[in-house]
Amino acid sequence: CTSIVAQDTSGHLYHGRNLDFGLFMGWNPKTHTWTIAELLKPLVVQLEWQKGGKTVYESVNYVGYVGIITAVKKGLFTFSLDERFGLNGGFVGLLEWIIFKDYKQKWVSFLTREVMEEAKTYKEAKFMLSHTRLLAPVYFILGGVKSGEGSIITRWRDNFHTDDLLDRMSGSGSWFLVETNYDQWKTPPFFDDRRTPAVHCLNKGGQKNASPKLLYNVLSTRPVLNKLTTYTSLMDVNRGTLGAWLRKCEDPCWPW
Amino acid sequence: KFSFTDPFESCETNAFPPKQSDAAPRYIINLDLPPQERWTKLVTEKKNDVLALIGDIRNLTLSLVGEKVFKVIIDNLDKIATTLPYPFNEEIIGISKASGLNISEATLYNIFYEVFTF
Repeated sequence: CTSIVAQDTSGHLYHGRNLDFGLFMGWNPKTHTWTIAELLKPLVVQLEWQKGGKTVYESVNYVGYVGIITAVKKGLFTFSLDERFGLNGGFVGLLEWIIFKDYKQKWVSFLTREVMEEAKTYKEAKFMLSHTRLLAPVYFILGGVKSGEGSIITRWRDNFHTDDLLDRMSGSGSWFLVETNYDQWKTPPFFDDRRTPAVHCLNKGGQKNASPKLLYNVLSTRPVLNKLTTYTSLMDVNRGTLGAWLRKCEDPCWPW
Repeated sequence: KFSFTDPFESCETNAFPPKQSDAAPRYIINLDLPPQERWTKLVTEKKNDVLALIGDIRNLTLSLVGEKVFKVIIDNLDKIATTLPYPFNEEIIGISKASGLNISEATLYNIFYEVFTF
């Protein structure tokens, strides 16, 4: 996955993401596609979650998956989730859930549903995403509504580390945050470096051109766009708009 | 079959705007409905696509771990399904009923993040 939060020169925030899934889950040598990624595409939907006839938030989901991985709550915050791999990850959490009946920890995608339904501010959402014991490590990418409100919350099961917008760090730029599937303070491995091209293309575009157009173009640049990408989503917190488009990476294209 | 080109070769500049025909369809999830009924309409409409996906995941897992280990996983998924928090447990039951998946398969789909991070 690749998530980007960017701020234009007037302080307006944009949030975009590519959802990549299905690595090593069945390669089709004839069509040059990953089987699971292709099976997921027809299941991509944009959802309006309503209560009392009013929209509470909007999300992009795979049909039948009840958790939240991409969403916007109008006028409050935008959210995306990127996968973080780790040995003390979901499998250990799962065993603890089954064997030790540790039901106090939260399932990542259920926590995010709770955040979308309950959090009333960017700060509240950030706190909930940072301070809840989880079954698995994860990256939460959160965008707010005010200038400078953007963060990558790197989660271990119990601990967290936050990288905020405008605090320049190695993995991102001064006016944007880029998260793929690696810690901000580490260099991505050479065999899966989507961060460097994303950072390069955002810098080339420049803050004065920060817009949905720039984000979509960066998210369409290979290898940020690759054979695992099922959809690209763009979110604007002020307008409360969310769009999701199915993706196909024509050859020549990186497998991940 | 792949082209491992220099990532700095070119930044895409003409992909925007995306084609309207590529836009994901929009649906409403009514949170006022009982959890078991929230997904019924949508899942019924997309039932074949859901079954195709889960069928493939099932076969892949089976071929990876073998029949005995697969049975242990399915048995434990049944246990997990009964301990998931409300209202998600109820929503998964509703999805299972609407799609024809058994509870363990619908649960596997919904906890795939935790399984896959390993």
